[in-house]
Amino acid sequence: PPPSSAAVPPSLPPYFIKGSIIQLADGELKRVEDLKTEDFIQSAEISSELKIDSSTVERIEGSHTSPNVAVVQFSVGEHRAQVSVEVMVEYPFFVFGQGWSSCCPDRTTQLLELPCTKLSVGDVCISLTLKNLR
Amino acid sequence: NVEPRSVPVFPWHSLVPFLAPTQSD
Repeated sequence: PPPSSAAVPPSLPPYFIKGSIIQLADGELKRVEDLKTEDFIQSAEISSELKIDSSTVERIEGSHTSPNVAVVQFSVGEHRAQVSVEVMVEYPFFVFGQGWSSCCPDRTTQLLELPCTKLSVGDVCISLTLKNLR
Repeated sequence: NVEPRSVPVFPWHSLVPFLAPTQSD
């Protein structure tokens, strides 16, 4: 039988569970719920491969495949490239200056115990791209 | 061999979605 240590669905990564230990690029360890916008920005500055991009939420829709799945459309970076991602409604994104947000914060808090606000159109999320695309 | 169980540590970038914009030029 599968381990019964957590009630987290297999589709949700374990690092979003409250109390998970996250290592920043400078080696500092923080709990996932304690992360701040600056932690991501500073880690990306240290990184030789990754850079932070701003991804603005343009649309949030339900999925045709499952009631627990949402399709979030982002406008990414200065070129405003349109990117859609299909995620579980409880999947948290980090909003600049605000913190963790999801399409269904009640489920996120229930499943992960991660303090979370409602992800809304217009929110600017932290995302990553490669530094050297050329 | 039984490996000691330690607290997992996750890299910061695993928490951030990788949204690579499509390059049109």
